Amino acid sequence: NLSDKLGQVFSKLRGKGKLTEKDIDEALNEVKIALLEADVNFKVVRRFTKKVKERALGAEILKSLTPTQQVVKIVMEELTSLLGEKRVKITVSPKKPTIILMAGLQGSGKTTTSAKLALNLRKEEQKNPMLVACDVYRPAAVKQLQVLGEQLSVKVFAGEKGERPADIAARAVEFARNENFDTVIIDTAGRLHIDEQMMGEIKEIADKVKPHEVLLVVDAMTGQDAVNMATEFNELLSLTGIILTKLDGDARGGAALSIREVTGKPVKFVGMGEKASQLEPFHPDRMAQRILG
Amino acid sequence: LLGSPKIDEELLEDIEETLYSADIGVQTVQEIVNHLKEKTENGELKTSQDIVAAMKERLGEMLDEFEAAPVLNPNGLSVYLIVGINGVGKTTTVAKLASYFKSEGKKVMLAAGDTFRAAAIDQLLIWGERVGVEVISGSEGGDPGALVFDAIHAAQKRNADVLLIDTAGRMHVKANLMAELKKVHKIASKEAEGAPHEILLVLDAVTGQNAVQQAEQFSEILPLTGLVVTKLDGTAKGGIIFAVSGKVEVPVKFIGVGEKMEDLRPFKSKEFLEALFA
Ligand SMILES: Nc1nc2c(ncn2[C@@H]2O[C@H](COP(=O)(O)OP(=O)(O)OP(=O)(O)O)[C@@H](O)[C@H]2O)c(=O)[nH]1
Ligand SMILES: Nc1nc2c(ncn2[C@@H]2O[C@H](COP(=O)(O)OP(=O)(O)OP(=O)(O)O)[C@@H](O)[C@H]2O)c(=O)[nH]1
Ligand SMILES: [Mg+2]
Ligand SMILES: [Mg+2]
Repeated sequence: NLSDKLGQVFSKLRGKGKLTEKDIDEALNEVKIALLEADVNFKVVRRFTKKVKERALGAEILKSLTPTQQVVKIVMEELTSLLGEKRVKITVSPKKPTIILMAGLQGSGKTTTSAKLALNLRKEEQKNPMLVACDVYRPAAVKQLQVLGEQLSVKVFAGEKGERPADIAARAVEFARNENFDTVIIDTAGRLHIDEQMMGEIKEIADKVKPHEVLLVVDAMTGQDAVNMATEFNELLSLTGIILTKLDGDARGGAALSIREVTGKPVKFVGMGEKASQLEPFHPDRMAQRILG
Repeated sequence: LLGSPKIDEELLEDIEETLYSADIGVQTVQEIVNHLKEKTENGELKTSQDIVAAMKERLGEMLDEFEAAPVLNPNGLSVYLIVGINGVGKTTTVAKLASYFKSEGKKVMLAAGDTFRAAAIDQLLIWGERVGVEVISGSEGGDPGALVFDAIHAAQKRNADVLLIDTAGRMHVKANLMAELKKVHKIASKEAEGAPHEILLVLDAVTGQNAVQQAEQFSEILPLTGLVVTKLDGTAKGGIIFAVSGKVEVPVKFIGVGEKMEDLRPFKSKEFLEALFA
């Protein structure tokens, strides 16, 4: 792991009082490799290692730490602070219902996460959530959400055949308001950030219902492309948060760092499995550890 | 050796950026960069055009053995098993393969082997209807092994040419789920001659280096015969196949380039490389 690799780099530094620039460059090359292997975006890695170098240069080797520990400490601190705070909650609108819009690429876990979020908000925040099926394209997408809703005893609002997603969403919000659902979670179709028509569609949904939360659902195994798509979704919709899914796999999850760095939006939850209960709060320190490997 | 030619630092940065941002991965990128540095220092590569051409050539060599046509059983039913982690595009790929083989005049049937996920069977039933092929399905929560058994016998009875088996998405790190898949494979191999004739691992082009772990773990429990890389219609380049091809010697048979049944293409390494540098 990174500590071992840095240990090798620094094994020749015994007795030195300061880390020289050359020592640091060598150590940072190991950090760069670790982050790239973890799928952190290339440009993000470049910016990150530059920042770490600034801190490490001239840093006195503390009596209590070896040079390896010193660099790892700086890297961990920078990573953790970049990844953000933990337990950033879902916004609650003073004027009910709170509207949450789910967005993301195909297959990232939006439908499953919508159901998980409904369960979480009911159990943890005593909310009365309603799910809205706005994926009118994928075969049996509406049915999928309905089955999940049924399993959790959560109301699922579906539209009429041929109805535009933005209209379904608007009617759903109206229904929720009248039936005292305090939270509306809108599941949407997976879409490419380069698909103008589909991006226009989700923008239309957002403009119509004015969501209090726009959550980007991202697969933890996403590679370098994370920056492209997150930037597009953020610029179009002004994201309010990220949900990282499939963290029960063994992907290092560097996409989390990339997306955090380019959008600045908080990771609100992580998906840890296929069951509705498997939604957990985000822990930046644990994520930092995982990314470094 | 003073004065031996060196690669221009800025060109090196550009090359690294191009390769890394395509998800080509540290080991492969370093290998290519060292290869280019070496060839520059011994004078073989002189201009930046030479260097870029050598880079493309090197990548091309890596994909040389990496494309192959789908295998069909000349003597009877061809059974295909489609596997992969959650959400990569298995079910949609099954529908696309059905359309592909149907357009080649084959009698195709589908097996709804995902008996677990909400509305997975419904999803495949709708696809079967759209493509115009029969789907063998059971009830949600049923044993996938039993479903595969029934599907193979139904396909044999109906003299189908190709049976495509959709399976539930599963994380390669979940031992119990991988064991279940191994059991499904065993049943298929017992019930039909030479089955499965193809075991296709579906990989999402958006995936980073974890694709290597996926390919390694799936190939550890199943004798994979091919890969399908989906969602190449996005901005992800799918460069992970270089690292995957290095670790698991399985060719890419198809690529997915959209959500419609016709959005499947046989993998052509030359086209893939051109798209990488587009
Ligand atoms: N292991 C695991 N699987 C997950 C997780 N979240 C979702 N999944 C699975 O990932 C697959 C895709 O999930 P969906 O919810 O259908 O994804 P989606 O984003 O709605 O897909 P589209 O609507 O087609 O874009 C399903 O098999 C889910 O069960 C998770 O945290 N861990
Ligand atoms: N853009 C694009 N989307 C694709 C492609 N292949 C599949 N999809 C989409 O990806 C999403 C997931 O596809 P599925 O076929 O349900 O994936 P899966 O692997 O069967 O998912 P699970 O069974 O839940 O594990 C759907 O929205 C598909 O339309 C592709 O080549 N391009
Ligand atoms: Mg969905
Ligand atoms: Mg499926």
